[in-house]
Amino acid sequence: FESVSAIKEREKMTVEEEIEALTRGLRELEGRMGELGGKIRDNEDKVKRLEKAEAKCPLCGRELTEEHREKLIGELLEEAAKLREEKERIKREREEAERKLKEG
Amino acid sequence: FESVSAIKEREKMTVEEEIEALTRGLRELEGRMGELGGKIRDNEDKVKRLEKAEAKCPLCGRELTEEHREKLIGELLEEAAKLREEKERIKREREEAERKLKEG
Ligand SMILES: [Zn+2]
Repeated sequence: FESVSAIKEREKMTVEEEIEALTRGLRELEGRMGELGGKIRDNEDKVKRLEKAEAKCPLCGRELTEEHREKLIGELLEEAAKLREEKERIKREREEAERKLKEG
Repeated sequence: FESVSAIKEREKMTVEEEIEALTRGLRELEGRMGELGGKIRDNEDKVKRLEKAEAKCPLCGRELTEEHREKLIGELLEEAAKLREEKERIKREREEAERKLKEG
């Protein structure tokens, strides 16, 4: 038989644990969003450099045909689209976690 | 025969022209320093990317042998040294121009 105060004490721990889990989850989501933001910026940076490049790669100097350059840019833009989708998904998860925290 | 006031007027124009020339020169030097700063940063950025690269160029994906990589980094570091020397030289020219402006 659990006393009322014991039940209350246990309930309170559960709420605290839940808050802690949500807060930790939020920090993790923030971290992933930051990482994705970095990857998106790198990706955009590579696209810009490739667009400015002429007959050779501005970094290693190797020959860069028009065809190869278009292919690289195409792959980078596809990757950018996926990264942005993932960032949107994580942003929604974060809003959900923030909402749960506020509602208590 | 040039009157005293005419001489004074002419002298004053010359001083104004000199100030104008020094000021224009200063702006030009600032511009060149800004441009060099940009080139130095680009150069450092390329060195970092090449240092992180493994068997292929992170930009165009072509094979990047250890030897080729070292060669590229070596050339970039030489270029960086020249750019920095030029920036120092322009900095001294700027200090000289500023000094002349202050002395009047
Ligand atoms: Zn390359």
